[in-house]
Amino acid sequence: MNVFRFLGDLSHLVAIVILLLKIWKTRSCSGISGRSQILFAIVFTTRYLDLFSNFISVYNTSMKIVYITCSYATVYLIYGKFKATYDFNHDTFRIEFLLVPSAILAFLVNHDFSPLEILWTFSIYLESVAILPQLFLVSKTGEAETITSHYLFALGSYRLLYLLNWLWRYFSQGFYDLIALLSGILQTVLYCDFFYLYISKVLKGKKLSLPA
Amino acid sequence: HALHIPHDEL
Repeated sequence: MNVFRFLGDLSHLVAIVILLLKIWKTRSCSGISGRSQILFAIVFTTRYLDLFSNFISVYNTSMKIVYITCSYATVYLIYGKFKATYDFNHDTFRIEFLLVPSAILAFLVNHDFSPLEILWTFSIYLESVAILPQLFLVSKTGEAETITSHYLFALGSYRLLYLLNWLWRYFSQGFYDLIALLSGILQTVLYCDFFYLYISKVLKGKKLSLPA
Repeated sequence: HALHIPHDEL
């Protein structure tokens, strides 16, 4: 494991924990797209079905368990415990527009036509676009709390760091996985606009707000 | 031939 991969995992973990803590401490999930969080729970579930059949390392197994547990806890906080604070009238992105094409593409373009492999591929495609309901919510309300911006920055950085990891692995081991690579590029590109706003506003102490 | 891709990342 190289440093980019490790920092990527760390950044992913930081994002997930920031979101959970934000909701827990403020007793509110306003500004957070429950729909994106449902998609992330689906992503982790379909990707980590190999949890018991394919052992890689204690590190991998523990991270998978933490990611899955945290994503279900987040969904529970949004739709259960703090449902009263959920922005349901702004969180209106139609997730079937992401789920259906990801599923069709996973059947058509995969490494191996087997159930686990198709579900893994589906999770990669779905993850690449799963943040869209959240970005849609931010663009609809025109602003994001600073803590939500930190969450989005950490979550976006994770796949960017993975891209560097894949570049490293390609040159050091000749390893590459086109499905993960192309999806990772798409995923990172979707954050570009946000990265720009984050660096130009949030890091200078201003709240992230979009021009009207 | 079914190529098994090891998914060793997260």
